Amino acid sequence: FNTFPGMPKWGKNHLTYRIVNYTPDLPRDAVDFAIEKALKVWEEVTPLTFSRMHEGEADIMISFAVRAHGDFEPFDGPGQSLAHAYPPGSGLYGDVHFDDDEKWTEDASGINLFLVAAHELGHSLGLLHSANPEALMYAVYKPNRNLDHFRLSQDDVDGIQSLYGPAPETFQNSVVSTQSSPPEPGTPAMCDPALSFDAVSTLRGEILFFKDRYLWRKSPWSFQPELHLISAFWPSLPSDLDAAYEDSSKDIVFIFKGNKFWAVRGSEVQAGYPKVIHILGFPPTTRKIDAAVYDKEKKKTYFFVEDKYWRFDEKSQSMERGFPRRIADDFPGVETKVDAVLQESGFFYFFSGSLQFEFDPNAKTVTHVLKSNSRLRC
Amino acid sequence: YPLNGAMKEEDPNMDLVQQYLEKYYNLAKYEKRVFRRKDSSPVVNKIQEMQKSLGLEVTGKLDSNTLEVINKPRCGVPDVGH
Repeated sequence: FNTFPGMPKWGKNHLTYRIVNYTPDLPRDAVDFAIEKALKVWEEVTPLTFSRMHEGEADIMISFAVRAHGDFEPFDGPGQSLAHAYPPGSGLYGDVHFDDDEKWTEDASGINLFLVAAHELGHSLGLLHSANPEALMYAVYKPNRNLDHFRLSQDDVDGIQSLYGPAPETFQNSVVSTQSSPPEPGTPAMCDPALSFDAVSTLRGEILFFKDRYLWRKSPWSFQPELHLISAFWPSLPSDLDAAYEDSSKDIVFIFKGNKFWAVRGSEVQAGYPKVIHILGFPPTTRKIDAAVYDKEKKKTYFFVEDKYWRFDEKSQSMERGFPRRIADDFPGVETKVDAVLQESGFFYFFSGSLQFEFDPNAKTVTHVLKSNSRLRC
Repeated sequence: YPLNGAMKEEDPNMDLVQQYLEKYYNLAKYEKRVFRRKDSSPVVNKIQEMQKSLGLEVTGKLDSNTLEVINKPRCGVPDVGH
């Protein structure tokens, strides 16, 4: 790796950025998403954090331009030079310019905006080009990278950490650990008998167990659960989630935190989110959802809030009358503080602290009590 | 006009390489003027510098690997410090 002459770097760990304008090639939210994801790439391996400004002068001003655009470094039309960026400093320094004569795309069919943005932001943070062709900071655009699970090369990590040091919890790999290897410091211990989950959801046949910044991914096709950073899949989502459920008929997972919720399809956060939970019919006094589960046979979604639950009719897209009801009345034997719920083989599985209650809705009784992490082969 | 091609002595890649070295490797004007001398050491040095910074074999010559890389889209930031 290389740094700029004199090793310029930011003298603070919290930086602001502003997207000054947009390319006509992509929807605005796709540009926003690419930039956020690109910032996360660097955020995960350094103590740096970023927040967005919508007006005024940010540390990193991001814009699209063609040909001469006021910085004496004109772009050259389609091809060759794709973008440029300036090393840390005030004014023009730190800024990122994209050549809008390129065809910017979300995938690799044109010039992938995320890859170029991540590279340019490396310059904004103080890295010059690397001679290592595997590095993100290599000068030449390489589209054949894994866009879904992008990882910095060790050369990039070494470079940026030479300027800012490691993240408080250093991760150089999006797959943090599995049961067969010891967890990184700060990661939740999968087989801790006291382990509880923030949320649990299915996703296309797999089960995701959310905890803090992480999720365990339990696939029927692999023996070992995998631990990942949530941000490795959805960079714009928060950590410490409250609830999640899959509406398999729509191929969407809804994810809740506080009074907001997001919709994700695979690794893509859907446009128009987050939305506020109150549009689902919750009263203003409801501040957060504890757990949610979709009953795919009845096409109804159950939302658990403190000691009550609500039922949402997915066909009419409205909250059913007569709710909320007390959890204890309709799910006897289940602990009333519900962290997460799954539906499987006609049973509901309620996660509450370190315990998991298997509930038969026909018999209206708890049929088994298990440890919460029993599904993680503990 | 069929003779025009035969009369052309310059390598068609030379303009591209000149521009590339000027833009990304600070090739100066006076060095450009002597660029067409094949043994011109400032230019050979620049090509070597380019090859080194792009992780290529350092030959000082415009071999096919070097030409292939400089024809690819890239970041506009110079590979050497301004």
